[in-house]
Amino acid sequence: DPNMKAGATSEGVLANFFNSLLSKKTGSPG
Amino acid sequence: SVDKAELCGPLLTWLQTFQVPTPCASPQDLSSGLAIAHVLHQIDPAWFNEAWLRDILEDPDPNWRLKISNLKSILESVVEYSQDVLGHPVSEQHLPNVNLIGEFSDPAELGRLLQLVLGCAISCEKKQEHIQRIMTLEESVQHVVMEAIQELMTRDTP
Repeated sequence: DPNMKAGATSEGVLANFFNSLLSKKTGSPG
Repeated sequence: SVDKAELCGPLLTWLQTFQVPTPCASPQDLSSGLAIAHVLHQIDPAWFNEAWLRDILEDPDPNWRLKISNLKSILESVVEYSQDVLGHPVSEQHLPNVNLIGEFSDPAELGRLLQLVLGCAISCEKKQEHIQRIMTLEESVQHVVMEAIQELMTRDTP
């Protein structure tokens, strides 16, 4: 199902983004 | 750049995860600055401390001039926090017009202000707690929060 695939991809993008944010050093958003 | 009026709704949803003791359901609820002040106090209770919070809460009169005065104090503290604690100065072009928030609850200006508050949350000492809470939000909300953060990360780079 392409919709399910798109949903899973989007979920993965979000998880990747926020997990990478979690691993960044505290004190700088950039 | 991200449409700031479109940020307002999803960032309001994010703000509600803080469970502040003042109404926090609509742009009008945020126009006094009280809910935002409570959120900032939760983000960093050492910087946005009890004394700071008391000053903001001093006069709960709904008069829009007093709301603007509250919002100005909040914005000033957020800008100072970004620069002095996070090492990430905010340029003038990205500052919200607090007059429009206090008087008209303007969603675009409120979106700008909430984006700065979000910047504090995802970079402070307790960022882990805040980011994990963002990850529990509905996917569509997370998307907008992600775009808001990405914009913060690419602009104003010292």
